[in-house]
Amino acid sequence: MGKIISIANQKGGVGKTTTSINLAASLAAAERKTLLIDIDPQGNSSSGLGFENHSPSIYEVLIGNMEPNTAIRQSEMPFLDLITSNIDLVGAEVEVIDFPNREHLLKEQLVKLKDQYDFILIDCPPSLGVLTLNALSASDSVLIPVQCEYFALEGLGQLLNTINIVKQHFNKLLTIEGVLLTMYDVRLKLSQLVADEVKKYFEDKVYTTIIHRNVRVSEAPSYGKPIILYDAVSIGSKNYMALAAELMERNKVQ
Amino acid sequence: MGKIISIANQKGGVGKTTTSINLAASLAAAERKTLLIDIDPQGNSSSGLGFENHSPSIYEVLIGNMEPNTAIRQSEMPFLDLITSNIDLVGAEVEVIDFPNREHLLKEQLVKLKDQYDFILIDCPPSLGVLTLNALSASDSVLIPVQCEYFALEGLGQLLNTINIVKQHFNKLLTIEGVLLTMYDVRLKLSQLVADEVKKYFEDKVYTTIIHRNVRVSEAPSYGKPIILYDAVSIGSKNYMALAAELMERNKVQ
Ligand SMILES: Nc1ncnc2c1ncn2[C@@H]1O[C@H](COP(=O)(O)OP(=O)(O)OP(=O)(O)O)[C@@H](O)[C@H]1O
Ligand SMILES: Nc1ncnc2c1ncn2[C@@H]1O[C@H](COP(=O)(O)OP(=O)(O)OP(=O)(O)O)[C@@H](O)[C@H]1O
Ligand SMILES: [Mg+2]
Ligand SMILES: [Mg+2]
Repeated sequence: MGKIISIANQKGGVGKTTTSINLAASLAAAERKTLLIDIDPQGNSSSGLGFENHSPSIYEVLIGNMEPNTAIRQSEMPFLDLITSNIDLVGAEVEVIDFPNREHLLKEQLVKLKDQYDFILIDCPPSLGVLTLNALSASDSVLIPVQCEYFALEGLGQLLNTINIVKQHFNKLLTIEGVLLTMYDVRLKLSQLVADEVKKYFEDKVYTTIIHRNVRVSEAPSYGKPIILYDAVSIGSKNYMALAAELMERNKVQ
Repeated sequence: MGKIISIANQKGGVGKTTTSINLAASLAAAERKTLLIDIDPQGNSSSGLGFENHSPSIYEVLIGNMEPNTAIRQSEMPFLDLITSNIDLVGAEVEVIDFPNREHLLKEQLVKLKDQYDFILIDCPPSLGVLTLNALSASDSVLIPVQCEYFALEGLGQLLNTINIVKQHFNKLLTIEGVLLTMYDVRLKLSQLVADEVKKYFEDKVYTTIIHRNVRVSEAPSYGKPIILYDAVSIGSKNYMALAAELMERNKVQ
């Protein structure tokens, strides 16, 4: 039975897409069957893995025009599949407003896929709208990337609020998979200060693995590759492989 | 007659808030009467200027419960005022769905303020929803921060699409105020590559002023101060003062 994990944080630019792509690729490298779903209209996870044409996509699946299996694409890694995003998702927020079960559209579709994968990751947009609500309602847990910067701390309260609301109204079983510190720069006092705050707030939910700021990580998407294929010996690659190992350990996946 | 400028880009973490706060403060330092409006539910512009309690806010103004003048707060700089954000804005997207003029709510209110300021800046959230549409409909122009990273290039097409849609349906006079390169790192090839692409795409709309990556800029908000008050001699401070000068030059403000 696959585990469905949303990668979410309404604060922009904290490393949601980078974590989605590279955690998915690292799990696939460990031969766990992994599906990455890009539900962000920007489509960064899709292009970061080299997919240009974004149709068929999660949009058609969400509004019920297509079976999820039809939208699945294979990546260049054997154990990694993807369902891409699509520009039409921008309109989906308004389009589904009148659907009676608008927060559960994704959940109803992903039930059909759970048995085929060990992990299903969902890359969320930087907002708490209908798309992120669908992802959280469909998920077993949520992984929260937190950039080691001041503004990233600010939004955590709002995010926890939203997670609690989803738990009460849409998905009682939703838990926090973990909190991931990203873009940590060893030279900056600010990084350490924020890291300390986050650990105080989230305690053992914070991954021991910290993702360091590493330019190779930000170069990889322009080649359409995850970091482990772009530069396997980089710090970023080591960090994300360690994260995959820690996540599997926490889920006792043998 | 004040000029209303939205600071917008649906890509997250590109420097919208940092530019809103520091451009507003630099214009105020040049003794231009400036109002900063925080329409992002995250409230980063509000807290970045040291405002904790976010009520009264732009939320009450938007839904028509309060005159805009009542929501104006004075900052510690003589020529800089602020209307703060509020967590209730998260619900505003759905709340105003049935208002007949839901895209023009902000415009109707800002008309009452235009004469009191030289510049009104609006810090937008990382999405193209109702809040950003309201900001664009109410604005004379839009300033687009572009982070010098690969993913930041991706979203520009979508943003231009949206600006054109707003021009056609809500605000014929909307223009691009300028495109600002942010978090430029002289040590990285990637920064130069992205900067070259952006200049090819936007030509003379791109500001000559480039905002360099500078840790003092990311430290300032934790003290509730704009960079020119936190560290006046930093690169960040010089960059934003130069940007204010360039913006005023382009608007022939004497
Ligand atoms: N560890 C890292 N080292 C260096 N750069 C990084 C790292 N992680 C992410 N980045 C860069 O930071 C920027 C923001 O990251 P990313 O796009 O993954 O964030 P996001 O949360 O998905 O953004 P959005 O809110 O727009 O969806 C990107 O340009 C990315 O390449
Ligand atoms: N020139 C700079 N040098 C160093 N850090 C910067 C610079 N500009 C912005 N930052 C930092 O980068 C992060 C993202 O910037 P900011 O929050 O202003 O972006 P944003 O576009 O407003 O994000 P959001 O999409 O969440 O609204 C912040 O932590 C900020 O402090
Ligand atoms: Mg993303
Ligand atoms: Mg912001």
